[in-house]
Amino acid sequence: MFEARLLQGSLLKKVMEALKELLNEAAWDCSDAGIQLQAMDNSHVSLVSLNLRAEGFDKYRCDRNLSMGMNLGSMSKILKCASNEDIITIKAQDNADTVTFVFESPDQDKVSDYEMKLMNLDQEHLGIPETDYACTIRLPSSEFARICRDLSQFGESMVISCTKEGVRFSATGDIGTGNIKLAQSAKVDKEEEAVVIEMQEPVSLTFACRYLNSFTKATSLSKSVQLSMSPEVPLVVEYKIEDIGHVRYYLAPKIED
Amino acid sequence: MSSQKPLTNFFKPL
Repeated sequence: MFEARLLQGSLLKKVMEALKELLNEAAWDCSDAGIQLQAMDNSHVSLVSLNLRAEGFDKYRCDRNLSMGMNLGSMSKILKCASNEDIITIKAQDNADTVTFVFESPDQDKVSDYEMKLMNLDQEHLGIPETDYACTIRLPSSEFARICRDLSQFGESMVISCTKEGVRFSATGDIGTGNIKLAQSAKVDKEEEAVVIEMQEPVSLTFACRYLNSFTKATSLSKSVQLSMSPEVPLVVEYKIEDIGHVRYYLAPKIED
Repeated sequence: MSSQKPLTNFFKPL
C-alpha cells in the first residue's frame, strides 16, 4: 500500500501548476525515500524533475516501489477541488489501477476523496550527469518571472550572459531589443531577495523564451530560483519546495549552426 | 541562425 499525507496541501496544488503547462502526463515514482517524477515535454526540448522527500510528509508509507502513471490534466482538475488550507493524502493499493486523493479541511469537518484512473506509461528516464556548473545565479523568483515575461515580447529567444559583474538577459526581434542587467547584490540582508552569482568562468547561452516562461509557473513554490549554466549544456532552473524537495527544469540551449 | 537542440543530445536514456 502507498499512502502519503501532506499537511501543507497547497504545496501539491502549486506543484501541479508547475507541471501541467509542460507535461500532459507523467509517472509518479514512489519509493520509501519519497516521490520522484521525471518527464520530458512533448518536444523533448525540456525536462522536469520533481523530488518530494518522504520525511517532508506528515505520514508516509510505501510498502513496495510504485510507479503511478497520471494524466496531469485530470490530476489538476482533482487538485483544484482542494482548498489551500486542506491536508492532502495520496493513496493507492499495490498494483492498483487507480489512485485516491483525500482532502481534509483543517478542522476535519469536511473530508473529500477523489479516485482517478492510472495510466500505463512506459516513460524513459534520462541520466542527468552531475555537473560542476560554470555559473550559478540565485535571484528572486518573481524577478526571473518578470524578466522572462517582459523579454519574451521582443523575441522567441533569450540570451543569458553571466559575468562576475552580474547577469544580463537579452532578447531581440522585429520590434527591437531588450536588455536587463542584474548586479550581484552588495549586501545580502534578505536572503530571498538577493541576487547571488557564483562564477567559475563567464557563460553566455541562448534559450527559447516559451520554455522559460513555462518554468516560471513554479514561481509560487519558492521566493527564489537558481539558474545553473555551463557552455553548451542544458540550463537548470531550480525551485526549492519548502523543506520537502525541489522542482528542476532542464532546457537545452539553442546553438549557433 | 541558432537551432534548438533536443535534450537527448545531452542526456542519455537510462
